[in-house]
Amino acid sequence: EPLFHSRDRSDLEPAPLRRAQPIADPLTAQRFLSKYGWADAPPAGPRATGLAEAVRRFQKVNALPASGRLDAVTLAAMNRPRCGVPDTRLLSRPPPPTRSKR
Amino acid sequence: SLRPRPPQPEVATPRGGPRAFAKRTLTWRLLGEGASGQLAVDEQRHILRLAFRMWSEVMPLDFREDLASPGAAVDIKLGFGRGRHLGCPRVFDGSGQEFAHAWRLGDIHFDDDEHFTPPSSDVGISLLKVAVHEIGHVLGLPHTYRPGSIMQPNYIPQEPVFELDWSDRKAVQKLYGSCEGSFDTAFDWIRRERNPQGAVTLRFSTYFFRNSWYWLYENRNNRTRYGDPLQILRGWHGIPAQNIDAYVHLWTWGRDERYFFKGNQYWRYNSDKDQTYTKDEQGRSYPKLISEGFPGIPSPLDTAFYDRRKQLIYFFKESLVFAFDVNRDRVLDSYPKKITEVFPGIQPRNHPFRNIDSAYYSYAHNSVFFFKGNAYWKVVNDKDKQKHSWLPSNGLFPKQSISERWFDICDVHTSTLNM
Repeated sequence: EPLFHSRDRSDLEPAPLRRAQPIADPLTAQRFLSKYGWADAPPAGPRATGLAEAVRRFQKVNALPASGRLDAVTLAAMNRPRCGVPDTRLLSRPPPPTRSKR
Repeated sequence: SLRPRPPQPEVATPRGGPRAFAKRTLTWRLLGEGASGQLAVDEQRHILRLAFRMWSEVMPLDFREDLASPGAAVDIKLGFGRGRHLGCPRVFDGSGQEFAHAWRLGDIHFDDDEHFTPPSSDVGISLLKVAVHEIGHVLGLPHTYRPGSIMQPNYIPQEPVFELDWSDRKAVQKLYGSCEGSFDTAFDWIRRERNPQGAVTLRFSTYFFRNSWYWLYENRNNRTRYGDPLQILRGWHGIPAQNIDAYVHLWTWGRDERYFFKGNQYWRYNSDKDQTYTKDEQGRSYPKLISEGFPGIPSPLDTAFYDRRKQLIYFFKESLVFAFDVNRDRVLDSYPKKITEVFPGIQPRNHPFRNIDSAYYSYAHNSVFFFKGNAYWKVVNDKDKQKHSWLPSNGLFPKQSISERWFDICDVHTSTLNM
């Protein structure tokens, strides 16, 4: 029996497909680069140099022209399906979910 | 402090490397509430079982699906989820980009908004491929951008062959060591084939037998065949299902006979029909007693090999070796002798002495090797003698590690042998 939790089995219907927010601008690119270990946490506003350096590093390992600019090819590489583990370190075991005290 | 803490994974710091599991067998489970709605649960479990087995084929750990223990006792829990999921601090992003993540020595989560498909499909994202990748993280492997590696961060649509390549194997073996272990027997199997011109050519395959399973070793690729080990029962018909003592290929101009030995019996194998003979030319049935077919030879044996030049079978038992003349069907008068006497060690005290596991003549190396435990001793061959005439005939070179010459001969958990 497929698993369901709602009496009307509505949770079995495929959810409307949630799509990942495309990476199309410096802010989403900055977030992508910091999530996968290529840059520090996103600054309040994109600092061109920090971002360019991070983009350049990312371009180099992806065998893309290391221009440091967010060109179409680089954005396409960022939007490819990929593993969520950062590229520069492993995820360590998360603490067990805390339980609300009775 | 009142509630017992869940057991933490036994963790050891391997040689200078990142942290790794110290247990030999790891357990895993697809969480009941974490199954995907896209594939049948059994298919998901089958794909995950295969993914774990693929790692087990190249490293000393094996993996067992555990459906019974308390969740906290299971080493690796896997589950599918959308957005915020399974109490995980990382939120999935919906379809596209992130399709899964894993925690070192911990759990694996798949984004159920992705279109995961079975290995046979060429659309969507192969669940097998993603699972193998994420298990790599659990074992302690980071991302790499090396072409051909399964640990590349981006999904590479289905390639014709999807296997763990040499570098992935070395990376995981750097954390966990290489596969070691003794063998019941090892031998080269000669096959007659016709080449495109119709001429008969002789080829050989190398086999390693251990307990009830075996590997074909591909000498030119320095690894076992993809998907091995297999169960002996599946690949060889009529011989005992496990613990073979010896294999002998008696091969002269007029004779081409292949024998398996176990206990006090032996079987003859029909290469063309790929099964054992039921009767010999005189109508006597197989298996036969070793004492009848090879008078003077004791049993059970440790091992045996056939020396084509001398047309002698050397049978080994404990510290003794018996030389059996195949043309006169009897043991040479001067035998049995001590193994150390017939095959002297070149280096003092560097010798297997007794109870060798296997005596294996390798056509790939044109040499005989004595296996015992994890080690082998190579017997001096003609080429060695031409180079260094002082070497004793049939001398044994100092021992070396089997896993440093024959790579990645790894066990898998018996529950996955039939995959």
